Amino acid sequence: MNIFRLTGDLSHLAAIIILLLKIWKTRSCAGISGKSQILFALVFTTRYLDLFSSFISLYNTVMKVIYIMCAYATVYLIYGKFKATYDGNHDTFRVEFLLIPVVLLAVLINHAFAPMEILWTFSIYLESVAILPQLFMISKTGEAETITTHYLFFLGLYRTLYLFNWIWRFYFEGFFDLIAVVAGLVQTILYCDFFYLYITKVLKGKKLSLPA
Amino acid sequence: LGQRSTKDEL
Repeated sequence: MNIFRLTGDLSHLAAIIILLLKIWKTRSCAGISGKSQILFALVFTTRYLDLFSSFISLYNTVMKVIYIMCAYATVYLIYGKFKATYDGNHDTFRVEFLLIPVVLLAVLINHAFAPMEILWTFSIYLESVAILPQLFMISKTGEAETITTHYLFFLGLYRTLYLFNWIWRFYFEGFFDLIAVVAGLVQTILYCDFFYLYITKVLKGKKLSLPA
Repeated sequence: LGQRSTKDEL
């Protein structure tokens, strides 16, 4: 464990909690892409199947359980409890255009052609593009609630910190995982546009609004 | 593509 991975995980946890609290407190999921949340639930489900088969550490197990529970709770709030506030008209990204390439890539490019390994690879590739429906929805509505931008900031920051974690592990531990690094780079690059808007607008107290 | 080294990561 290193400082980048720890702060990365805490940033990820913060993002997940911020979103859950936003929906719960405002009793509304306006501006939130349910499709992205379903994809994240799928990412955690396919990545943490080893939750019961291999014990790495208490921290690892506890965090995995929290991520999975929060992911499904968020999906439930969006499509169940607060369905009336779900903005389906703007959440129209065609997720099959993500799932099909990701499945093909996971089957073709992986560390080992074994079920658990392919599921993990699928989860890594899917996570790198899972935010696209959310970013697409914001570009369609032309704006985002400030709390939603904080959610996105911490979510983007987490994988950015993981990139530093992988540099650290390569340098100090000789570890290198090309699949995780490349997917993590793609994931972080997708946030660049948002990071720019977040830093130049939201941090200056303005509302995040895109030139529609 | 080498061995997956990030088994302990979330």
